Amino acid sequence: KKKENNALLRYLLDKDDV
Amino acid sequence: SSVNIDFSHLSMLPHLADLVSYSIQKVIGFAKMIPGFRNLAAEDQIALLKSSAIEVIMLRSNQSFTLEDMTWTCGSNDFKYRISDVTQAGHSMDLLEPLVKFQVGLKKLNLHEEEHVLLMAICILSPDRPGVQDTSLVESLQDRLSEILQTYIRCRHPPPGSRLLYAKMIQKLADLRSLNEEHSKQYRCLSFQPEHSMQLTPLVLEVFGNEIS
Repeated sequence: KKKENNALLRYLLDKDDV
Repeated sequence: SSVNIDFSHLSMLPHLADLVSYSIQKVIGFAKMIPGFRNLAAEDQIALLKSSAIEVIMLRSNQSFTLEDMTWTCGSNDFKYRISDVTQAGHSMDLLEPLVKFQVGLKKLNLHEEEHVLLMAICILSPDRPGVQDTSLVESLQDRLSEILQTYIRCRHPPPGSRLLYAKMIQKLADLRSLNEEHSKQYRCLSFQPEHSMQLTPLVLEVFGNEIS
């Protein structure tokens, strides 16, 4: 299984106005 | 049929990819408002979102679905999406036939907005999704939402509409699982071709998977 970092999902989860 | 999809000119693919990408952001924003979701481990939040995103998009699209002409109509006719538009984005009737049937069935339940919202939240907080670590915590959050939904139906939804409504709503969640499975199958096929995966957005590729990278 390849490593997934899910950077966009993490960013959108942290972002306050999403 | 699935074997006869003309992949040569998927004219609706860029537009539909944009629409789905926008919808994924809406799903994330919605999930963050569900009590308890933000307190889950980040990895579990990600696992839940990745596995439920397409199901929640199918659920929320019911608000624009109309039984009159079986289209998704957003505001004016300028934003009317037909089944043929989705086939021009690379999906076949193996997905669209059961998807439209699902939309019709859901529409006919005439859910209150409160019930619709709770159903989306229950869908996201499913403990049996792949990759979820703390299944018991997710389950307890889902149980709480299910109880709220049942109480709401009992107290606020008058008969005959309320008859077996909760059971019918749970059946819709089961339907979504098989729609999700068929979508994954067709998405995998599409994203395997670089000329098409390059038309998807980074968020779509991250959430639904990128076969190429």
